[in-house]
Amino acid sequence: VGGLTPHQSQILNLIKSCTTTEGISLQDLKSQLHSMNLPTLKKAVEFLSSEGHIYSTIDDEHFKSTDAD
Amino acid sequence: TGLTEEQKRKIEENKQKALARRAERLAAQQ
Repeated sequence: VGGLTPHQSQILNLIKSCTTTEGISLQDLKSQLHSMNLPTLKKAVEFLSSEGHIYSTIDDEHFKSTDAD
Repeated sequence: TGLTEEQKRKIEENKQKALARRAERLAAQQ
């Protein structure tokens, strides 16, 4: 989807589905994506952030999607 | 929510930066 790997789009969809102001935490993502280890998850999150799909909120471990709202 | 005004301001700022990055990437693909 839009030049994203399956991992990246899976993570983006989870972030999009979170509607709170502070967004979803890395820990929540990790617990919902059992098959993904933390380094892989962090790398994908970094990529999505650099591409402007997501942004960090209250700290570097909470994220929201720019497509949300 | 339990967020302070400062936190809300920072979140909005990060969002605007991300939207700018997204627009930049899309423009680069044209």
